[in-house]
Amino acid sequence: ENLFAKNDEIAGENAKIFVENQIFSINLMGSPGSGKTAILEKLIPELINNGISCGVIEGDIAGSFDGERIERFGIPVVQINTGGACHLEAHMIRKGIENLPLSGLDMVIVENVGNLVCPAEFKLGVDFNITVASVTEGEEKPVKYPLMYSISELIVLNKVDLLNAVEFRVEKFKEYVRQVNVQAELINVSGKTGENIKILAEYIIKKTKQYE
Amino acid sequence: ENLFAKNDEIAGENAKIFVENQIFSINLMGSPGSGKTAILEKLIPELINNGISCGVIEGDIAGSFDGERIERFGIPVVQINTGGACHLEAHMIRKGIENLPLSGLDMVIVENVGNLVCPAEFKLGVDFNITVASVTEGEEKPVKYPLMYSISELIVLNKVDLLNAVEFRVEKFKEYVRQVNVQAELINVSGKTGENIKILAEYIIKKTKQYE
Ligand SMILES: Nc1nc2c(ncn2[C@@H]2O[C@H](COP(=O)(O)OP(=O)(O)OP(=O)(O)O)[C@@H](O)[C@H]2O)c(=O)[nH]1
Ligand SMILES: Nc1nc2c(ncn2[C@@H]2O[C@H](COP(=O)(O)OP(=O)(O)OP(=O)(O)O)[C@@H](O)[C@H]2O)c(=O)[nH]1
Ligand SMILES: [Mg+2]
Ligand SMILES: [Mg+2]
Repeated sequence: ENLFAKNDEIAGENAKIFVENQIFSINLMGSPGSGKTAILEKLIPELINNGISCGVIEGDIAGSFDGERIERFGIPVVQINTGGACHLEAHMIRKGIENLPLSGLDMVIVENVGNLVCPAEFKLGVDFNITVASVTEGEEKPVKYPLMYSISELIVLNKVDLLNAVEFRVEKFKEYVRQVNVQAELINVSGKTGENIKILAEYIIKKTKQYE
Repeated sequence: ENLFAKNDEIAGENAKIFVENQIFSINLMGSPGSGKTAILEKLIPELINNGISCGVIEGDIAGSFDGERIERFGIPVVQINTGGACHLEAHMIRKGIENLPLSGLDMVIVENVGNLVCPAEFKLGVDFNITVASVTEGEEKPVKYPLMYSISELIVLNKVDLLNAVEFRVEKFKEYVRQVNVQAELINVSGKTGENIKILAEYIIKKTKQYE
């Protein structure tokens, strides 16, 4: 398909730029309201405390809600509006890259558009795919939306603080993840209470150092 | 765009088929896990109690989880798998229609693929658009995903039983809805406790009778 070929070409160039700047890059995906931004709000201070310089590319259809939430941490952030597209594409990441102080960064995190389908279909030239799931969504989502779960190296199960209030069996969810992805890591967190955010930060920082 | 033109042509034909069979049809949309199927599970018995014959077209990328949940009510249901597409299209609805006993139905409900973007872009030839929002998603979603909210005649706010456990201001959410849609009706429900499902059923039944 011509569109994908063009996209993948730009993705390859993005990947080169990240390598040249010794940057570990992350594609953070998940459905609308799964808590991607909330997790970033807890994660960024941890990264800063560990001496990691992080930049963020915020992808949304409209508005700058998420970009503004990230701005408050004083780190470089670029808000991208797709205007309608349900996913970020490589050329949009290129625009983001051009507006970040790459030479001073160790890490770039891309928060993709809230969507459990389309972002998985577009390579961005980013090193590492994370899907955020939420205990409020239902445990069988990994098999109902298999592509995104299958291409992710890490699945972050969010809102575990709500486990008492919802019908969600963590072990059943893990089983469903394993049906579509045998090797993804799983970490349970709360973007509200900060539970296990330190564990998530350690994991990501370890990956960042591997890429240097 | 050629794809949309072809889709809209089939949508027009679907609309004719519904009219010929005096069927009121609904496009039920919302993000993954917002509770579309749970709402149907509470709504269908109400419709049956009110003498409404309802058929369901279940749209998912993969699996028959939702179709099986609806089957348990003994009503006609067709499970459609897109295999990857993030939305239902008119030709898929045609397939569904061909497998439903239309002459005996008053209503057809289409549960679209869990997605807050793409389903809004594809006409199905269905009478009435409903978007299901969830209090767990965050109050600002209507302005972050404006197209779906703008094309919906009814917004159903679900999981209100969780309002004590989440940071969600119903009045703020309503404000955000009004920014993108001045005339949509709003109904607050719980697909878990059944709260206000009778109100939702009354509203839909009134619409159904208007279409006869
Ligand atoms: N209880 C609880 N609520 C959370 C948690 N994480 C996020 N939320 C809430 O969930 C809602 C959505 O959070 P966001 O961070 O905006 O979600 P998002 O995935 O970034 O949403 P989009 O960018 O629009 O796709 C907000 O009301 C948050 O306060 C959590 O761990 N626990
Ligand atoms: N507390 C609470 N949980 C709910 C409510 N409605 C649905 N749920 C839960 O939310 C999860 C998702 O519900 P579903 O009905 O599968 O959501 P859906 O919108 O049909 O999901 P997709 O078809 O995959 O897009 C399940 O674990 C439900 O039990 C509600 O009103 N309150
Ligand atoms: Mg966000
Ligand atoms: Mg469903």
